[in-house]
Amino acid sequence: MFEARLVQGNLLKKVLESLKDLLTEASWDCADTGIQLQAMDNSHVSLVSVQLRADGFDKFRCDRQLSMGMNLTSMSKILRCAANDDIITIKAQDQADNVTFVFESPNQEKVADYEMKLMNLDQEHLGIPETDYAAVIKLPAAEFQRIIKDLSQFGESVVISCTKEGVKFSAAGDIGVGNIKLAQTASVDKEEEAVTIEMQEPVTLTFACRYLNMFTKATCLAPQVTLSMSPEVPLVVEYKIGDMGHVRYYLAPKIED
Amino acid sequence: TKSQRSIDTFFKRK
Repeated sequence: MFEARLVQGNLLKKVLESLKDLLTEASWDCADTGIQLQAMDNSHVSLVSVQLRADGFDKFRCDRQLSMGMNLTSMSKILRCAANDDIITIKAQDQADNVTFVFESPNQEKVADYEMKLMNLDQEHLGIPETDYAAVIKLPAAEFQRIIKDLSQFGESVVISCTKEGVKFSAAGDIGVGNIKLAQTASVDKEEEAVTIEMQEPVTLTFACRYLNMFTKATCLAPQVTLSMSPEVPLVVEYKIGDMGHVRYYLAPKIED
Repeated sequence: TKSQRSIDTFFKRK
């Protein structure tokens, strides 16, 4: 059987908030190392990869490899029934056709359980090559969300340009042009507010705002976001899940015809 | 004009 117990249940709630606008259904692949999910959005423009390591759970048992196909809209509705401070346990028998979510209040006075049917999803997985990125930008997640929200008003694409001076986000459209430049922060008292850039070579790429906006739903998960870029390859937008994993969004660039 | 590429032209199916 499979059983995973997470005392910090709100992490799982936030992971679903990070996925539900982009994916309607996906498979959770469970093994003794932990839980992974990989899926493309319906238009095959972006890919999401989630990893939750076993050692991040307070109890983790996975007797046999298990792939649980779920409707993420339904899963999100169930997880919304959990309070932010609830302990969340996910349980499933081997070869099961349903999964059970158990929500326990911290004082154990209230226990709720929800059973959801599983789906047969024959989702092929994509190989993601290890890449030594030309530029890796780390910035406050809320800052990135604000930049994308503001520039989305100007156009349907954002140009992200990284040089040694800093990183520039630009958008142009009918109402005009918007440019936001972020310089590397010199010294900050709080690490989480820093903007840091590791650059091997300058890189400039164009991406659709629609997907970047959906990625920033993961802002609730982590104080910082990491953007990794290389010429002519997908952008990686990564949010940590506590110290037990990550949500990684890959977005194909828009390329000159 | 720039055209949107698909993610599965960059990452191969396993």
